[in-house]
Amino acid sequence: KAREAAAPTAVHPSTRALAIASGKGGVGKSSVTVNLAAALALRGLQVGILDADIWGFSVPRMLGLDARLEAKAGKMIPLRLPVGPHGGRIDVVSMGFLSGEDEAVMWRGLMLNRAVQHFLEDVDWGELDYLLIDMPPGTGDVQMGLARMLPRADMIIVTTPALAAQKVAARAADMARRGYLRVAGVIENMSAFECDHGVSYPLFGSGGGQRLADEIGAPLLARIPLDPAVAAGGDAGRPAVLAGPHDSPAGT
Amino acid sequence: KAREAAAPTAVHPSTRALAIASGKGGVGKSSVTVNLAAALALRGLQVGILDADIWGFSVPRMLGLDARLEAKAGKMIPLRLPVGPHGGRIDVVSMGFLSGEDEAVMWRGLMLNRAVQHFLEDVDWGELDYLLIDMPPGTGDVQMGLARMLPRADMIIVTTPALAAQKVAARAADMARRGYLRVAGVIENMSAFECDHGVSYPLFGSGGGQRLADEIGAPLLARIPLDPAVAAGGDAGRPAVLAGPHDSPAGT
Ligand SMILES: Nc1ncnc2c1ncn2[C@@H]1O[C@H](COP(=O)(O)OP(=O)(O)O)[C@@H](O)[C@H]1O
Ligand SMILES: Nc1ncnc2c1ncn2[C@@H]1O[C@H](COP(=O)(O)OP(=O)(O)O)[C@@H](O)[C@H]1O
Repeated sequence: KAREAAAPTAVHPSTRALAIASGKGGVGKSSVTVNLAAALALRGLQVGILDADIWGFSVPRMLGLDARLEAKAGKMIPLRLPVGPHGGRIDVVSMGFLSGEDEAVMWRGLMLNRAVQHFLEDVDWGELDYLLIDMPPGTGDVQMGLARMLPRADMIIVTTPALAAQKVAARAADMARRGYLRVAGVIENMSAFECDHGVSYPLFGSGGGQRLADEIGAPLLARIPLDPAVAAGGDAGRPAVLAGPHDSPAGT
Repeated sequence: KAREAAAPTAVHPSTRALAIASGKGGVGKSSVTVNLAAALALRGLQVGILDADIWGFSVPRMLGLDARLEAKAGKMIPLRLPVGPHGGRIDVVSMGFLSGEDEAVMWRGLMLNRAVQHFLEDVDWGELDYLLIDMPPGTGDVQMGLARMLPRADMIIVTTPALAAQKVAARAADMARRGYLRVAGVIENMSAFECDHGVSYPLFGSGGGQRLADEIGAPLLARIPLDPAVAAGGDAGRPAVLAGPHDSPAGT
């Protein structure tokens, strides 16, 4: 039955789907999505980003993209961003790229799931190596909906070291599993900040990533430090990984 | 008409109502709400917190509170937390304090506005000096609902220095004004971090607070630095302002 539900998406069967989720907002979920996509594209891969954060979309600004989506033969064409010297590319679909009338139709539907379904079924994604789905923060309908529409998607949960973020993220992992989505791992973002003198400051606490990983029985994939370059890159529309070898999520 | 709608709340006419809002999650809205309440209570004031963040409530954990709400004569009784040596107190109502059946009723209603209305009308708040409303992040129904139910409430918008947060916060301010809520000011949180050597690091960028304040024509009330004590206090259930004179929002 799950297979039957998954059949109509336009996502190629060989595309690896990763849902990037979080419990709380502001833990860096969109930053991780965008930098992970950029790191993969730097290796020459074709990476799609489905921005499912319909109300709070940040992916367009973080990639410096701002244009309307074209349509061909009833399918939306993602905005394409070539990356690096090895033929890699990031293809993006986001609420931020819809024209006024399409947006109005969405709002009238007012169902996040319908928007995500629309982005899965009516976009010409082509043969991607990876499709990263930037999930809305929190738990609920969208997680469940995604599990039905793309049951082979793996979920990666982003948290900060704080107990606050870890607690809410554990709920998100729980909800995902009830919908039969596999939680592939945890990424701890905004780990300690290292000042110019080499002193490390755990500004948001410590250990939240490992505690969450242990609690939900999934591997801790990476610990990304608090790095002014990440925030600056996000605001400038140029992901930090493109500027230098900071972030390790490429190791995923 | 607005007066007529506001009539049934149980909030005393002399209570100053402040709605603490944000565009994005994770900018520290709940941390600011809790520390502002604690700072006011330290002066001997009676401060209510209405935790309107129905899905992502953090106020209970940040104050170390975990109990069921009692009811008397059909009104819910807030959980009361005495603060400091001058007779101050924080009274809290949150989704986190409801019993299983009440929660189920709420979920069936599934309307944030109904929950907020319930907390405004059916709680015995008494004669508070201040009522702080911890709003859900983002824009929309709850902001509009609050404007109808408590039209004299002033909104304070919390942002970080990042362009990302500022952009989304401006939308929240816009929505609030369309609902005739006055935006009393902006608080910039997570401003630069100062290391032990006195070097200042603007980890999330700089200027977002002032730019937002200028953009929406409201005063910048405070700039709160990134401070490990704030995150640690939030996780420990003991607001940072109670430990020392860090935060300036008491100046509001
Ligand atoms: N490792 C990091 N170091 C410094 N700033 C970061 C880091 N990760 C994210 N940020 C910044 O934190 C803010 C929130 O990140 P964002 O990706 O928008 O979070 P979310 O998608 O979870 O709401 C943004 O201003 C972003 O640039
Ligand atoms: N000034 C600050 N310095 C350091 N950490 C902070 C500061 N303000 C908030 N935090 C931490 O940042 C995280 C997000 O704060 P929170 O108040 O939950 O945000 P929101 O209510 O906007 O989602 C929490 O772990 C909190 O303890």
